[in-house]
Amino acid sequence: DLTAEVGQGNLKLLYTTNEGKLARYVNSRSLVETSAQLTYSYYSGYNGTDRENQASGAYIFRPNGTFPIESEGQVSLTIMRGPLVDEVHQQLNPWIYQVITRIYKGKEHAEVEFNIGPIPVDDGVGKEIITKITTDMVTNKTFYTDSNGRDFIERVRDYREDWDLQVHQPVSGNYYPINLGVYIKDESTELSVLVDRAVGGSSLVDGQIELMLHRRLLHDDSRGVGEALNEEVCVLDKCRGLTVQGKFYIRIDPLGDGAKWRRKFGQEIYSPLLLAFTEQDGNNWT
Amino acid sequence: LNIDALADALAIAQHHDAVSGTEREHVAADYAKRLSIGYAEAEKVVASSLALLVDSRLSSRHEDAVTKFQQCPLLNISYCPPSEAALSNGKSLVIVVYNPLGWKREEAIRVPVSTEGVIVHDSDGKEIESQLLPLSNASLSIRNYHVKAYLGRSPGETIKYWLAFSVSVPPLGFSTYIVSTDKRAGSSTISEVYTSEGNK
Repeated sequence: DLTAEVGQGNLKLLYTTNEGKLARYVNSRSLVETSAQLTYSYYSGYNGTDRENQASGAYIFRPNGTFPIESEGQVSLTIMRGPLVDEVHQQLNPWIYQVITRIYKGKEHAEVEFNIGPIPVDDGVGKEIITKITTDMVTNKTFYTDSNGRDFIERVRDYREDWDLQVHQPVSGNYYPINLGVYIKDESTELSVLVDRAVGGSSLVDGQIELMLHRRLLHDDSRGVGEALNEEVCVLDKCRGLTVQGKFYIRIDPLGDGAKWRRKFGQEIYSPLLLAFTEQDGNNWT
Repeated sequence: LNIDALADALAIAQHHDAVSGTEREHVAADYAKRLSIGYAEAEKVVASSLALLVDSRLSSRHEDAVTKFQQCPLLNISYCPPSEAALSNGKSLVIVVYNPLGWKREEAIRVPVSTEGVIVHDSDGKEIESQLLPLSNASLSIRNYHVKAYLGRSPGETIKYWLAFSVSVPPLGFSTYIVSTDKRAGSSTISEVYTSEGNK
């Protein structure tokens, strides 16, 4: 009695209503059932110079601690149900402004739309916002990221097959560019996450995928750009940091079944249906 | 009509600084402007092409048809003047859906509307299943802020819902759907909304 079920077809997501959090992913057709959490955190950026404590900036990702983003006060979970789509709306805090998780009729993936920003920097700390999708899969330090939209390449945490890697930055040393998606697998299932834009991402913990969704930093990293990654938008001389909106897509398949979806749906993300509008008089549909 | 500005925009969209955000702010602003110019040019070419595809008889009145097709590049902030205005002034909204991929696609599309009691038909006159989703306060706030910030004006028409409906589009082809007002039963289903706060 403390769970809300979302999705009316084969795919269902179960949320705990007291905490307002995703708890389980169930596909009744493929018989995949696993625990799943979707959480948000931020890395605080190093505030340094080119001589001491290299700063985090546009080129350099140098986190100085990880902080989970918990909702402020009671968690509000709004669910909209209908014949075509079920939606879950959440606002985690004033600047994780809106997260909508959707399951469309006949589809076996969840779509997550995020609106993040303006990232607060009043405390003098730049922040890089990430989301983590966590399952109980046993993935042996291995994950796969696309190569500029083409083949997925195997990545192993803290390891490069071409040289003896000394890891000084356990987070950024394992980050990779993601243009299409990232996946992990164990002996029975694979978790795929596809994106609609270029982001950074990794799998820093077995069974977990993380994506970096937004960044706002206060110091130049002294690598050429010459200014901090701290863009603002101003309305009537009132300025604030940027807000980003984007989507990512989550699907869990039996082992070996995910490649078809990644390839086909990946093309559809980057080739959306094009809409053109016009009008006609009255209700005569002909 | 040509697509030179689109070629420039495409080149920028593939530049490493534009992809990774390692450009200066004034360069980012310049990129955004050039992408916008490319989009505006492509929009005209697409409107012209769709006008010819939808009805070859339109070719004699080509200029007229081209000006009638509009796109909604700001759907991400729930802003789409053609879909919001058409139904409130008693007209029907015609939506042409083009599929640029080489396989048939069955998806749901979403457009903002300012009225409830709407019905969707396909080009054969068959009623299509549809759903109205109330626009959240957060979405309205995002829409109002960004329309003011980027377009320098008030958003005008007050939209109330997202209208979602199923579309089926052939490979490298298009389908046409007509949205009209209909207060009778059988029109779009309004979503059921549940809210939980903590243990409530």
